[in-house]
Amino acid sequence: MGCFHSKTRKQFPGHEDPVLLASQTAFSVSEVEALFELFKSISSSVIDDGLINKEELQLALFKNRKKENLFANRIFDLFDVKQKGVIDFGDFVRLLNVFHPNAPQEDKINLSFKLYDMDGTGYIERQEVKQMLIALLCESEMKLADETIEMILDKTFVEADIDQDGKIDKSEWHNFVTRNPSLLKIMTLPYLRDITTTFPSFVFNSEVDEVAT
Amino acid sequence: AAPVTMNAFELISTSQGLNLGSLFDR
Repeated sequence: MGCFHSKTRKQFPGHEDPVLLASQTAFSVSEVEALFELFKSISSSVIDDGLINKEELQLALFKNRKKENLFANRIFDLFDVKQKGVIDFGDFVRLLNVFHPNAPQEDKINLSFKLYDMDGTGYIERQEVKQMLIALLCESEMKLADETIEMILDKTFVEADIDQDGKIDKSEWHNFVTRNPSLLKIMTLPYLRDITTTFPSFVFNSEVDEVAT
Repeated sequence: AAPVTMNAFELISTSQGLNLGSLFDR
């Protein structure tokens, strides 16, 4: 037992056991603890309650918390699987696990489908894609005429919507991203390989005797 | 200025909001 060891953890509500989280994910115990350092800094940026709310996630993603942003909302919904309105540490680790460079490609494809299937119908509909395109244009202050947007959507759906029913189902999505692997780039975070180096202070807050697992 | 050559998802995935890497810019 090191001199930094402490058994009193209830500092943050809903903080799951790092050993358990490591057993459920590709992360080691040390990596889970390093992720907790990141989680702590995000979850205390507005209200220090050990949970990440939408405003805090948006602040971390955009460095601002004022503007409502469709993409930040989508990411928040992916984290908040139980729809509690907040992200706890377990949600945080389990979602980031899919973004690990070693996570199965299948998990990345499924999660990216969920990201674009905004209303959760099991299909990516043209209207959803259009809404996201418009949000992107607002975010980047890029201007495109509506007919150009429609052309982009036509081209995309010709390529992706194989049965031409106006929506992309899971197997069509699978097929499409396999042909366009660059679309999955956002589903991998190389940072996750070096998380213990990025947040070395986890060592001082570690609660397990053996962190080098 | 040739975004039309890209498909909608390629464009959307350039959003900063979808780039979780920014979470690590502490």
